[in-house]
Amino acid sequence: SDICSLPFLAKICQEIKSAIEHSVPFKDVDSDKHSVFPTLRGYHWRGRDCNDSDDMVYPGRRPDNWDAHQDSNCNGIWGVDPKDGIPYEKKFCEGSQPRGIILLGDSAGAHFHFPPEWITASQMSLKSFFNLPTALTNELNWPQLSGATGFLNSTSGIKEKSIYLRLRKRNLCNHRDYQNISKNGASSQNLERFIESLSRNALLDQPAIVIYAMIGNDVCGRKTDPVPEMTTPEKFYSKVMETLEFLNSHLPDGSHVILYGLPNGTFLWDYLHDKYHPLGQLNKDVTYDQFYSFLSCLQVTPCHGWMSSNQTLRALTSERAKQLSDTLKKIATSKKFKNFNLFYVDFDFQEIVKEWQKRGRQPWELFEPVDGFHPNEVALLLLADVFWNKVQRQWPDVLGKENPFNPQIEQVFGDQGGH
Amino acid sequence: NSNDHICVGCVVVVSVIEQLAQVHNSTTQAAMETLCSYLPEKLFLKSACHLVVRIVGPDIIKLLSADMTADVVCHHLKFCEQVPGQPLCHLYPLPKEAWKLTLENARQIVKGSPTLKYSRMS
Repeated sequence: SDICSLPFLAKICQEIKSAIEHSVPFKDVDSDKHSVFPTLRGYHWRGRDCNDSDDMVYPGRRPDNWDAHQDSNCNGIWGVDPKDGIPYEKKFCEGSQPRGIILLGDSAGAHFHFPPEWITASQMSLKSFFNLPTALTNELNWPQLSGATGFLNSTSGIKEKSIYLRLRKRNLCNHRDYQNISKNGASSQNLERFIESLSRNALLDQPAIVIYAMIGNDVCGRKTDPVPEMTTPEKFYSKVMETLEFLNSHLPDGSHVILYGLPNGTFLWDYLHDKYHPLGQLNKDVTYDQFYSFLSCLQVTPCHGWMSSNQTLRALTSERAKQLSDTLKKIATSKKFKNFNLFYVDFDFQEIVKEWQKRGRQPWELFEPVDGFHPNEVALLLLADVFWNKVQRQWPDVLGKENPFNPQIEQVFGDQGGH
Repeated sequence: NSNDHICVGCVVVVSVIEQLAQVHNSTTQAAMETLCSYLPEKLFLKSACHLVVRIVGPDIIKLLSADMTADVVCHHLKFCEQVPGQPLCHLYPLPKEAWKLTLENARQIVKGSPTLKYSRMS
């Protein structure tokens, strides 16, 4: 039954298990935490390595000798301009203040997505499962399409782009400098188990924008009574401070950390409970209310507190979420760190609901249809857009300036080696 | 608890098989073969599907033919189990007769007929 017990598979199983447990790339020959392989925590999760046999070559590092001889930071800009002998990286990036985007998140940040076509018999065909191997080896997450670090074109067709793509558009020197350090089930309490997978050297690398977005698992329990296992504000405060101390010792000077609040998740039940689940659409026999009850009964629900018919429990969950958001606000306004500025941004789901309704669409279209819980790709991109505009308005330094050499970079280096 | 995730997985898969048969107006056996044919070879997905169908397919065919729900099928196959003292977890509306009687009927149905041989499986 356990295929990994077969001797010839034991080693590779061990390596895969370690990669998933520690959230580091499975295929990383030079162990610099950047990979040429897409899944198993590869370049779907963090900038693709452009030389996997040299651990001093990776996305996000300050250029080595202005990359006159090799592309040491994998942004596709290197070599010397024959006209004047100036290295291109020096000519196009010096002074433009390049920066990377790093997300510390949970399944929402990793963009957990179970395609509805996998369970919709009426639409099923040979094409339905083509992406199943990729999804399984990414733990059913799609970070390559996420709101923070997505680099692939959106499948939903809306115009909004990920935070990474907007940082890249603003300054092409930021090409490939993204890291999605997220995990299904992550919370303030277990982030310490995988935060070491964050790859940033305070001396060698560019500054980074780190988004701390533990948006649910601190209040989302599985048990019949989830309240006792909710994180208390005191515990939350303590763990967030530990994380900020870790970041202060790893981030280059000039970085920024943005604490992202928790949502008031009562909208979930309001928008979905009486809608049909994909399994119930053929025979009109399974609503999300039944689906939520089934998952809660088995204690495998992603969030009993908000996926419940119990209005009191939903309100209690939102109340604790607000307390934790207030804790983040308190930290952001009272704590100072040497290597980064600290900010707080509200998770304002209603703002994107209003924007979506303005487009004549329905709120329930903003959720993953199969799990009836996670924000879907559209929601994640709308949230990224709201986030970007808020940060741009309140703290313009965080996102950096437009690089006037973008056109020249594009002219000389095209797509800079892509992703 | 991974058993609980397996229970969810079983109910989802059996529901899909049941709905494939309904949508294509085919037998349950053909629906299972169709589902396996849709899966990629990578990660042994297609062969794992055929293996599972070979092992539990005959029971699924008999029970769905008797209009049992995916909940009943998965409890019968022991992918779902009611923990003593815990509520019975089900996705679909419960059958009219008592649950114990339903499971006993399921056992009788499976015990009776000979195990089917799948032609295209060979």
